[in-house]
Amino acid sequence: RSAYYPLVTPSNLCKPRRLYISFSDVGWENWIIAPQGYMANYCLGECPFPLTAELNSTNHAILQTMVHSLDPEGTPQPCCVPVRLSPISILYYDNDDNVVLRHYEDMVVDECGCR
Amino acid sequence: SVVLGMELSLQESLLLKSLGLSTKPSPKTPGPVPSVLWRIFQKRKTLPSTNKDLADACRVEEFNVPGNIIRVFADQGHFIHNGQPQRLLCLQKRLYFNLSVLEEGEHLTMAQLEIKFSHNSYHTSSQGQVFELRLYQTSQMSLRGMPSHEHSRKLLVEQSFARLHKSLLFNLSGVAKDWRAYSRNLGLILEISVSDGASAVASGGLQSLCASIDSFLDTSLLVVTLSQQQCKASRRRRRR
Repeated sequence: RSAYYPLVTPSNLCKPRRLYISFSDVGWENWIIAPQGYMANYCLGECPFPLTAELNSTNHAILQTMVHSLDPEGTPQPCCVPVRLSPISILYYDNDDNVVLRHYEDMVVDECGCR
Repeated sequence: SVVLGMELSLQESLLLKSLGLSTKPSPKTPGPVPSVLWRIFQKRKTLPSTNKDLADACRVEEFNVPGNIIRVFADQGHFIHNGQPQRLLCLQKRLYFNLSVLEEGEHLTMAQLEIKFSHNSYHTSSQGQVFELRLYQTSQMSLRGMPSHEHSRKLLVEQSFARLHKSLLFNLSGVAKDWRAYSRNLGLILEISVSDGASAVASGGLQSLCASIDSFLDTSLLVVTLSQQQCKASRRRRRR
């Protein structure tokens, strides 16, 4: 059987894209003191066959792209998802007007991968 | 639009839950941000992304204690005005901190009381008088300073100072940990007096010494806690 190779340009490959989240856009500006917003990023792009090393793939994802190339209708490509995230700290007021500094995990997408 | 609004509201509550909040806070009279929190926030913000992974997210390096949440509680207590003024007593105040926002899963690792003055207080007495500061723990506390029958007092801190600096810090970690076991609020009594001295009393020296601490501003309680749930997940991920 001949494999199906869709044309994927480098810009369409799975990688982090810039996303700035503004807390005022979600209506939280009156209780979050800082930051007013931050670069959260997100993952977007394709995980085509053959998966290359820079796409941070799992063995399972490599096999899935192989099957997908043979049966594109029946098996989807792996998903482009965050594989490394970093924390941020948020300074905010609580309901009693106390000031709180809290450390939050998994807030910024640093790397994406095919899973 | 109604459905979209409901969806947004649901998404918001899910996110607030993941941030450890049950509802969106609505501060009433927010005050200034304590400088210590600004300093820690700015330091973390300027850390390069690669170092953030290595830094222990569940440790507060600045205080060298485990924790991922730092709160500064404002004092809600009131001054105590006794009918019969005590000549040696310059200042007497109830301190009341509402710790009910601490969640069950949060482990308290540090509590530090700060007493602030607008400027340093020096006195030029030659009789060697000193300021004496006492801090008592009370068994119950009346929030609004209502006349309350004096509850049992336990002396926590007794210190003498030749001069009062703008900021005095006291470690109340042990007290606050014990306190959490049976109460949601922390009640204290702060007293600042001047040491006795017959010559000083006669000359009215004590009054002038007391006047020199009129720069008393306020007190606050800094509390560090560790959210067990969040930190367990973080450690598991790091091990992987």
